[in-house]
Amino acid sequence: MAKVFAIVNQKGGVGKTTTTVNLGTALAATGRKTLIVDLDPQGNATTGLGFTSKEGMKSSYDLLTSPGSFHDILQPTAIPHLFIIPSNQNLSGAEIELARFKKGERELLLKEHLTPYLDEYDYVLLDCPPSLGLLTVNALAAVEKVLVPLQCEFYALEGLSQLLKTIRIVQGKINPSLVLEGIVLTMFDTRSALSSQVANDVRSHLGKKVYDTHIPRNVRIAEAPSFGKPAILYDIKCLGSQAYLDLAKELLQREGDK
Amino acid sequence: MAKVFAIVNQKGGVGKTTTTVNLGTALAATGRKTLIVDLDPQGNATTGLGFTSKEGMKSSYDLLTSPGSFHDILQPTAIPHLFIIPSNQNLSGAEIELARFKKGERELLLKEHLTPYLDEYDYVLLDCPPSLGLLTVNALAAVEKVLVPLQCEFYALEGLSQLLKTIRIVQGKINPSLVLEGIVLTMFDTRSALSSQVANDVRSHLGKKVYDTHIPRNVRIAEAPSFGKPAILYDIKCLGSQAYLDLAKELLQREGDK
Ligand SMILES: Nc1ncnc2c1ncn2[C@@H]1O[C@H](COP(=O)(O)OP(=O)(O)OP(=O)(O)O)[C@@H](O)[C@H]1O
Ligand SMILES: Nc1ncnc2c1ncn2[C@@H]1O[C@H](COP(=O)(O)OP(=O)(O)OP(=O)(O)O)[C@@H](O)[C@H]1O
Ligand SMILES: [Mg+2]
Ligand SMILES: [Mg+2]
Repeated sequence: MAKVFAIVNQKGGVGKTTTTVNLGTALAATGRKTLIVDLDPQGNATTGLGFTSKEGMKSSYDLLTSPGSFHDILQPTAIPHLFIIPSNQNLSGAEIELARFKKGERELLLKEHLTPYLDEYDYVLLDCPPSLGLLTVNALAAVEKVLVPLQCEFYALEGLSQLLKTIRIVQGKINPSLVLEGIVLTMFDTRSALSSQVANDVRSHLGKKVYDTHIPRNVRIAEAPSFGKPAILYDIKCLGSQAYLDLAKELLQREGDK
Repeated sequence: MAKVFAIVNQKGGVGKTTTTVNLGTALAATGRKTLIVDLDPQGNATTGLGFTSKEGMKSSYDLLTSPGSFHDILQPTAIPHLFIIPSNQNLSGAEIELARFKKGERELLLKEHLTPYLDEYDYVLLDCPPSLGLLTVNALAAVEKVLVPLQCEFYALEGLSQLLKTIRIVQGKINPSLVLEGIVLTMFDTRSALSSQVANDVRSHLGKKVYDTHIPRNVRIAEAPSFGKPAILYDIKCLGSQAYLDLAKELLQREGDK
């Protein structure tokens, strides 16, 4: 039975893709069969895993629009045990196209076309775009757990209450089994008081929902995608990679998965 | 005759709001009457200018949905000569609501409801959300100039070609007078080779379209929004503020506005 997470935050640039790619790689490195589904038209997770010609590939757009296409779209990655449903620009028109379906149907397309294929995986991570539109709602409807990367800065903190509200609405109307699994503090900068202020604020409000592991700001993480590699492969010794390996360990513990 | 700019980049967290707020403040500081229009449901530009109870205010959502409402929504800011059309969460449903209008109409709502009121301003800046959806397309249809903040990192660079393609499509179908005014390099980190690589790459491809002034990564910029102030007011001496003052000067020169 797969454990399926949506990596969500409508605030842009907070580390959703970086967390999806590196957490996915760390989980696969423990031998667990892991799937990443790239739901962002930018296709950053797809590029970050080494795919350079994604525009010609079948993508998550095809998954949303035609049932039974899962195995035609699925790609192995350079990392053993890690697979991906890639994304490309075809997905950018999806929000408007999905809006044409009836309310109540358009939110469930991903769930219908993806869920039947997940049992062969141990962990599934859905990378979402920076918005609370139909693509993200489809992701929230298709999973049981939400992981929220939260940049340790003011604007990111401001958006958290709206995100938690949206999760509650989806729980009430579409997916009652949806749970906020946890919040991962990202880009923690030890040189500034701002990061600690935000971190303390979030921990005091959300307590145990916040992972003990935080991800430091570390330039090696930002360098890795230009080589088409997760930071863990690009430079396993750097602080950023070590933090993502720790995060994977903590997630496995919280899932009771020894 | 106002000079109207859309601040656009679908990549999240690249400094769109920070550029809108600080460039707007710098232009107002020269005595030019400046308007900021916040088109992001997150409402970060509204918060960054000191508005703490934006959820109760009329917003850019009202501007999009009802003609003639401009003066009911307009707010002065704490900065002389700087005004704002605020945003709040009401805007988050707009993309789906706008999708119901006929193609050809839904892209022009902002232009119809905003443009008639712009002549009393010298400069107008539209802060866009991190997507190329209907809100951003409405912004591109309503302006003559596009300013693209570009974070000096790999994923941000990857998205640039898609953004330039979208601008060409809008030029061809909706707004023939739309021009890419320029690209502003943001969060330039002198400690890493990555920033210089990205900057050199962009300058070699786009030459003069790239502003000479770049914005350094500077923690004081990230601290300012928690005080509801632009960095220029929070700490005018810091490197970030000085860079935005230089950017305003360069923009005025490029506009032939002594
Ligand atoms: N811990 C970190 N230290 C330094 N840089 C980081 C870190 N995490 C992410 N980055 C960099 O910051 C930028 C934003 O991260 P990323 O693209 O993963 O965020 P995102 O939330 O997926 O963005 P979007 O909202 O556009 O989807 C990227 O250039 C990435 O390489
Ligand atoms: N030059 C800079 N140095 C340091 N921090 C910065 C700089 N510019 C912006 N920031 C910080 O980086 C984060 C992202 O910036 P900002 O919110 O302006 O980007 P954005 O493109 O508007 O994001 P979104 O895509 O969510 O709208 C914010 O926390 C901001 O305070
Ligand atoms: Mg992303
Ligand atoms: Mg913004």
